Amino acid sequence: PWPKPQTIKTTSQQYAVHPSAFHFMVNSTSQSCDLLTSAFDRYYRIIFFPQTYLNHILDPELAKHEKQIEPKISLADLQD
Amino acid sequence: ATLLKRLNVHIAQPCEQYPSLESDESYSLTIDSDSAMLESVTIWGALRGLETFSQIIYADDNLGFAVNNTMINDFPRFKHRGILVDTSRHFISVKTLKMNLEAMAESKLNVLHFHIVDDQSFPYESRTFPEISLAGAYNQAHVYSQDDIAGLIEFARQRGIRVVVEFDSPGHTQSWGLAIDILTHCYSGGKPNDEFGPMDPSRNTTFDFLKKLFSEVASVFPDHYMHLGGDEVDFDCWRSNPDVQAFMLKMGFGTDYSLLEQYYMQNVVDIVGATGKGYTVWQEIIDNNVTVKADTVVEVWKDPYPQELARVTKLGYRTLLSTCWYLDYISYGSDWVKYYMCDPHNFNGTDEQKKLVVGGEACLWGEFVDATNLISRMWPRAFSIAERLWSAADVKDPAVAKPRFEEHRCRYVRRGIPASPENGPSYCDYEYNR
Repeated sequence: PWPKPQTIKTTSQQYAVHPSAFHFMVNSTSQSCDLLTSAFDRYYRIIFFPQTYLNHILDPELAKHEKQIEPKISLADLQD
Repeated sequence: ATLLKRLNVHIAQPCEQYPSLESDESYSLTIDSDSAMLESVTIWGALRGLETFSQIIYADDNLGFAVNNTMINDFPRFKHRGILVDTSRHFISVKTLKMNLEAMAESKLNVLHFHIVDDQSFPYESRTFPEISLAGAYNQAHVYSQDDIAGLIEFARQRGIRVVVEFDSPGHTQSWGLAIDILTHCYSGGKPNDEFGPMDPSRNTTFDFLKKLFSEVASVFPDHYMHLGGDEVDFDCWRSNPDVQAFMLKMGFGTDYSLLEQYYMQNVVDIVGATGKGYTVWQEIIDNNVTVKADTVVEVWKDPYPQELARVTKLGYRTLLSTCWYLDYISYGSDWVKYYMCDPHNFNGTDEQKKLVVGGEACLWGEFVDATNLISRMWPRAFSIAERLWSAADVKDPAVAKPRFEEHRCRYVRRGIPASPENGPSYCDYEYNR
């Protein structure tokens, strides 16, 4: 990441992330608010549809006419 | 590979309405099962953690998108990580300002220093004094309405970014005086010469006007801090004006016009202080011995900056550094390396003095910048300031940072932000296409 976090540890173990099977959740013991839920919407788009993200937030009318770029791997391919 | 099904977000404290200089932006992020966890004290830390989470997910030929097993503990080294945007020398469209705010959030920068007015134009549409922008803006399309400003503040708030507005005076105010008689009338040969200088401190009406204007500004911009400028005051016009000369005698200032500047700024800081706001000022205010509130933030912009930082912190003021981060100066090659090497703790001082440095700002003055080139001139060069102000002090080798810098530029391009190439020949998997 940029800027570099204070501490970061990673391994080679991978997790698949798919737009149809991934959700942001507010922990049941946590606070929530409109800032957080709107951030979830933004980051879902940034992660899975980066090429259309900026139009969506700066020009929502234009974005309605843009076709979303579908991920190459379907959820069915990832079921196991 | 296991499918990552969710990111659980836990925020310990109720959400605050607006970020502040004191906000806690720390977070921890753990990805070690089909449920990841993001924990923070405040909403602002959660926003920073979400940005990091978005950056560690990558496109993978086999999996579509993937993320590795990861543990991150993170917090900023400095609390004030700013960008100055000048909207007076050229008007910058609201859409461009929003794109810049988005770009700031994606590098964890958290203060927009909105240098909204200056000599050249006054695009702030005041509720109390609408005549100033009517006369002082370039034209009536080149203004920021109250709705525009509210929209920008909200856009910034959603990203944990403070908007600190600057109304610089007594100099840099030519555009203000086109509608309201607050500037000093300059004289030559004993007669007014139709030229105007800084605001006229010899007239009470000047301060009556400022009380009303700053009262409005304090209500429009929610941040605790307002930037009061105070830099580059030219004394020649004050010297020429007989009323100012008489006022100097009356006040016992002799011929020392820095005392008049001090008198002016003392009045202004008292006016703004009475609104309940704190203030940021350019370093000249302190250089000229104006008495300011204890929570004042002093912005150092002159060289030699190590000596300036040492002097201001020795006086006990919280301090920002911008001297080495003037992005309007351009050259051929990789400018980002010299910005990356500059450090706000690069001065001789005690640990207590170092703690008074609260951060810094990249400054992009607008003489040669408008909406056509603001984003590509700002980015990726402002990455350097973002990492210097967020990451640990020992993250300082540009050769080590270069691959991440390149990756981050390509991330911006992929996300639709036209960050320009800074390292010579290269390519991004997704090139800019707009």
